[in-house]
Amino acid sequence: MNIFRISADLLHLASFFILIFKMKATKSCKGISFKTQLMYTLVFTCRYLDLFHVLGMMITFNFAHITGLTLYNTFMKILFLAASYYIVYLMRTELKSTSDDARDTFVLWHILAPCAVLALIFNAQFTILEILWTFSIYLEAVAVMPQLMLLIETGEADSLSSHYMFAVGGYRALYLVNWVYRYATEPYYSNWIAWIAGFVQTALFGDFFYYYFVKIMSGDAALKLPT
Amino acid sequence: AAVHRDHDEL
Repeated sequence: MNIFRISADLLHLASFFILIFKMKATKSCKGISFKTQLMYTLVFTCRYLDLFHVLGMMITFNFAHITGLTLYNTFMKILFLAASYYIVYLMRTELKSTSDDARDTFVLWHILAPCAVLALIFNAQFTILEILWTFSIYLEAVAVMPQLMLLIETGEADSLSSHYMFAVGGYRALYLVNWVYRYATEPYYSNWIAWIAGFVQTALFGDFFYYYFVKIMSGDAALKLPT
Repeated sequence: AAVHRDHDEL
């Protein structure tokens, strides 16, 4: 555990609260891609299946392998799962009438199928849990695509949406730094699957980051994309 | 040994 990893997780956690706050405050999910949020629930569901194992150990009072890091990870995993499912729930119940589904036109198979195939080929171990974990890593890298397409279609984003995108994009950039740090400090550390996927994921936000910083510099309220 | 690293990250 290092400062880069902790700040990354806190930035990720902030992204959920920014989005939920925005949806509750404006009572609208306009400009938010349901498909991207749905992909995030799938990402965390496939990635955090080890929760059952950890929670199983806890309720059987088998604390031998429970460390502080395990508790931190378990707490955050439950938070991330709850927040991402809550967002999808909000978008399909209370805020359904304000959904932007008409413009949320990204074809999900274009990311689901390649990630599934890649996870079956490039993985650390050919086991169900490891393949699902790898699938979640690949899927998270491209899960923002529907949201980016919607942002391009809209041509602009209000400031909360742009802060949300900055947080959700920035957290993985901090993970890249965390991986460099761990590679440099831990003798047998290698995480090339997550590194490559994380690099692609951060690169996908590159264009957005550019316009986000331009907006910050120029003091504009809303993020403007070139028409 | 290629210790199968446990996923200790989120």
